[in-house]
Amino acid sequence: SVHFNDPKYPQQWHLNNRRSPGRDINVTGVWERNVTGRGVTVVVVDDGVEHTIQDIAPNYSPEGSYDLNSNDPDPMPHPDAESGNHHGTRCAGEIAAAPNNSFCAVGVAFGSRIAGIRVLDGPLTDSMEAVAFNKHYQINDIYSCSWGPDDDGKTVDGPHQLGRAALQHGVIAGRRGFGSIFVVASGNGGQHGDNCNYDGYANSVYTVTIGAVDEEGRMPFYAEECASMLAVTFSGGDKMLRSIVTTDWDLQKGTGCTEGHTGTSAAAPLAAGMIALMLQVRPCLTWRDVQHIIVFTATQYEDRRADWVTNEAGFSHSHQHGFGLLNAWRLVNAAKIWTSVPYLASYASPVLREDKAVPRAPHALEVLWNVSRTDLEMSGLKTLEHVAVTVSISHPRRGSLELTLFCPSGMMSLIGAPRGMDSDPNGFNDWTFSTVRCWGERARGTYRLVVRDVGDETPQAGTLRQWQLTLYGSAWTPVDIRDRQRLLESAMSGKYLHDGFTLPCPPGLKIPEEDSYTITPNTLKTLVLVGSFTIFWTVYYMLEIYLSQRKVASRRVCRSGPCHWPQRSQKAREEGTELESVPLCNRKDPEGGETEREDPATTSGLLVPDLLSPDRSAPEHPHHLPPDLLQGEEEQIC
Amino acid sequence: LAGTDGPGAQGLGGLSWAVHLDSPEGAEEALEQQADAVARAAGLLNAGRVGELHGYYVFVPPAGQQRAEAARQQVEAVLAGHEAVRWHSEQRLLRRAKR
Repeated sequence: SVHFNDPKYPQQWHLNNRRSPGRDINVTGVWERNVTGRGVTVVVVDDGVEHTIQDIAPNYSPEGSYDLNSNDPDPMPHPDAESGNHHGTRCAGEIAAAPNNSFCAVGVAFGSRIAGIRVLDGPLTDSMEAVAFNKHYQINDIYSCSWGPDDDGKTVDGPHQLGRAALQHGVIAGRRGFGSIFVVASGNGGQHGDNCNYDGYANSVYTVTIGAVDEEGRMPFYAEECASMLAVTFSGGDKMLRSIVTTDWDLQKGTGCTEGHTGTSAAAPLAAGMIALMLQVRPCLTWRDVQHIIVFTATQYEDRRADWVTNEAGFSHSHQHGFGLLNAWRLVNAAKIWTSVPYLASYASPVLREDKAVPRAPHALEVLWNVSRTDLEMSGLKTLEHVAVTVSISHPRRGSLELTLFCPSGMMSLIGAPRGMDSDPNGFNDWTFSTVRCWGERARGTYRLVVRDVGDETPQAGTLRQWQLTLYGSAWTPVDIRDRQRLLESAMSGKYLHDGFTLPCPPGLKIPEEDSYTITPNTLKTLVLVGSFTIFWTVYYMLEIYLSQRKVASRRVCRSGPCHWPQRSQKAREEGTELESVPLCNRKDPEGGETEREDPATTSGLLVPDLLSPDRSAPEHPHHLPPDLLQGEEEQIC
Repeated sequence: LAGTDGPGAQGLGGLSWAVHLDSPEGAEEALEQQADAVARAAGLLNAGRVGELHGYYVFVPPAGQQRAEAARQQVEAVLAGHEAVRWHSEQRLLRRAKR
C-alpha cells in the first residue's frame, strides 16, 4: 500500500519485486507500520558522500560526518580522474534516499539519518582507520563499510593493531555502550577463487559480514564463499540480471541516479539499512543481539549449489550464503520482542605447538583439542557463536593449503580454502580464521583441525608450527536457544509490531567523545592570516600617530611667549570646516595639580569645570580667568 | 585504491608512528604530556591521540626533516627502548579496495 513518486522506485526490485515476487528484502510491510529507521544514524565509511544531492540532503547528518582525507568536517567527495568517487554516495542512497521527492530512488531506511566519513580517497594508514571506526561513535549507530583488502585471491590482510583496537572499542563503548554495529562487505574476489576468511574485516567477530546474491538468489560470479559470513542480500548479477537502483552523485559523469550499483558493495548498505529499521523498534539491541537476530531470522532457500548444512542447534548455513537471505519483516519483528542475550563469554586454548608436516592430499594432518567442562566453568560458556583458529604454518605456496575445522557436533567449516592465485612463500604467521557455522551448538567437546596440501608440488612442503583455538559464545543453553526460536516464530505474524507493544529499553550510557577539536588546517591558515593583518595595521597606525605627534610637537614648542594657535579663519568657522581636534594641553589648576583639558573655546558639549562657566564673578587669580580673557597670560606646554 | 601516495599523507612522505603508552590508566592530560615527552625524545611531534583510543598516539616527523633511513632507525631505537612505550608501529599505507 506504500506509494512513492520517486521515478526509479518501480525499478528498485530489491525493495519490492513485482516481476519475481519474493525476490526482495520484504520491507514494505515494515514501512506500512511506520518503521523507517527514524532516530537511527547510519554512517557510510567510504570515499565521501555528496550530501547536497536531493535524495541525501533531507536525511544528512553533519554531526556524524567527517573527512579524514582532508581533515575537515565536510565529507563531500572530490571528483577524480576516473570519476570514481561516487561509491559512498551510492551506498548512502541505498540506505536513506529520501522518498516522495520526485527524485531518483528510495532508501531502505528512508527515515534514518545518513552521515559520511571520507577516508578512502587518499593515503590510508592503520591509525586513520582506527579514527574512522570510532568517529562520532555516540552519534553514529551503524558503520557501513563496502571496502576491504584487495580481492585478488592472494592477499591475506585485515585491520592492523589500531584498527582492531578501534573495532573492539567500538563494540564496547560505541552507541551509548550498546556497541557500534560494523557492517562489512564480504568481497568481490569470486573470479580469483578468493575466500573472505583471508580478510580480517570479514572474519572479525566484531563485524556483520554480508555477502551478495543476484535477483535469482544465486551466488554471483564476483561473490566469495566463507565460513564467517553471516548472511546475504541482493545485488547485481551477471549482465542478464538487474543491478541495484540507487542515488548517484551528480559530479562529473554522474546524473544523480544509477541503475548499475553492484558487487558486495551494494549488499552491505542494504543490510545496514535493515539493521537501522531494527534499531528504530528496539534501540537498546546490543551489537551481539543484532548478530543473533540475523542468525535466527535469515532464510534458507532452494539453491542446490549452496550446500546448506543444518547444525546441532537447528541453524542452516552455507559457505555461499551464510545463514541465508536477510528478510526485513523477520528482522524487525524479531527485534521488537528481543531481550538481550547474556554477556559475551570466551575461552582460549593454550598455544598448541605442533611442528608437524602437512601431508599431500588425499592424506591429511589432524590435530585435536578437547575443551572440558572444567575449562568452561570460569567463563560460563555453554553455547557457541564464533569459533576462531589462529595458525602459523610454513609452506612455499600458501594457496596450496586447505584448513578445515570440525566442531564437537561434527559440523564442518572450510576456514582456509585453497587459492590457486596465492603463491606467497611465507605461509601463515598468526593468522586468525573464523567460522559462524557452529552458532548455538554446545561449546564443550573435541575440536578437530585438519590441514592438507592440495598443491601439485612433488615433495610435501608444509609444516604446522602452532595453533590456538578461541571460542566465543554465551551462557545460553541449547534449550534457551530453542525457546527463543519458537518465540520469534510466534512474532512473525506481526502481532507485536505496533506502538502499543514495547518492551523496556534502557537508555544506555553517557559516554563523552574525545573532544579532539583539532583546528583544521584551513581554520589555522585563516587565523594566521587575520592575525597578521591585524598586527600589521596596528603597527601602521601606531607609527602614523607617533610620527604625526612628533611633527606637531616639532612645529610648536612654546616656552616663553604666548601660544599662538593657528588662527581659525572666520570663513572656515562659518563654513564649519574648521578642524575640531585640538591637542590636549596641560594647565596648571589653582590647586597646583595637573589637569588635562581640552581648550574649551572649541570644545562643544564636553564637560568643563565650573570655574570656567560664564556666569562666574571674575576670580581673583589670573589662573581662574576664562580662556578668552587669558590672552596669552597663560603658559601652556603642548 | 586508497593507499596510493598522494597529498595529505601523514607527516613527511607518509611517515608516522603509532605508539601505545604504558600507563593508559593515567588522566588524559598526563598521558598527553607523556606522549609529548616521548615524541620529543624520539625527535618527533605528537600529532595527537588516535581517535577514541585511550593511550594511543600518533607521532610525525617535524616538517622539513629529511626522510633518511638513519633517522627512521633512530626513531625505532628510541621508541623500542623507551620505558613508557608499550607498543609502537611505524604506520604504513594500507591498500584498500572499494567493493
